[in-house]
Amino acid sequence: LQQDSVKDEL
Amino acid sequence: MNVFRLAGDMTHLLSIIILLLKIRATKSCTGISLKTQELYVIVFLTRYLDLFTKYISFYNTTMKLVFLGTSISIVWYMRYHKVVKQTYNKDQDTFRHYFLAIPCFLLALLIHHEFTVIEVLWTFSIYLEAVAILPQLVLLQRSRNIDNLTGNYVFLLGAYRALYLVNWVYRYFTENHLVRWIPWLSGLVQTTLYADFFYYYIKSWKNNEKLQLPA
Repeated sequence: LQQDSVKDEL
Repeated sequence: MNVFRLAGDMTHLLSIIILLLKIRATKSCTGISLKTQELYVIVFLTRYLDLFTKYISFYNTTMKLVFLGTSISIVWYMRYHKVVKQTYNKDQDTFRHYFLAIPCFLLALLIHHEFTVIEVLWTFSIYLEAVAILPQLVLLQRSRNIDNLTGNYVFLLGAYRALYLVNWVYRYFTENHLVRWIPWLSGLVQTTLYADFFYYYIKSWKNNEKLQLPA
């Protein structure tokens, strides 16, 4: 499973 | 950005506006937990460290600054405003910060995506946000009289994370099926904590009665 580290939320 | 995410952000923003309105217009913070408000300041300070390292969008930066500014000003009003601070229910707001903050920090040290300062603090902020409402819920339960603004504030604050949950489901199917366990599970815990409150809030609204939580 891929884990996402993108923080485009608040 | 999808409509659920935007609705979530707007609900969050509206909850804060309602709280500030209550404090400024009525010069009173009865029923509001300073412990919860201080935890939110910690949540925003630790989450938005990337303001200095990463630019995402004008919307993103503006909202982060608004959340930081409003949460700090709410705490300022409750602690230092000469009229407002006298209305603070200090004796009933007894929840200890560190019972929540320390376990969240330890959990962030153990379970995170990447072991860097920014990433661990971001993870800590996600865990802490999930439970930061607890002092507020305890205070509400002890309050015999919950005014409408306070009730609406807590309802909108809970609705915000519920809308984020829908946003994550939507993003999972429309974007690259990315799995984001840390915010998903924390957001689920956060929303679940409100379940009881939602039940009594909706019931009082349907029956046109004053909101009161059973002790």
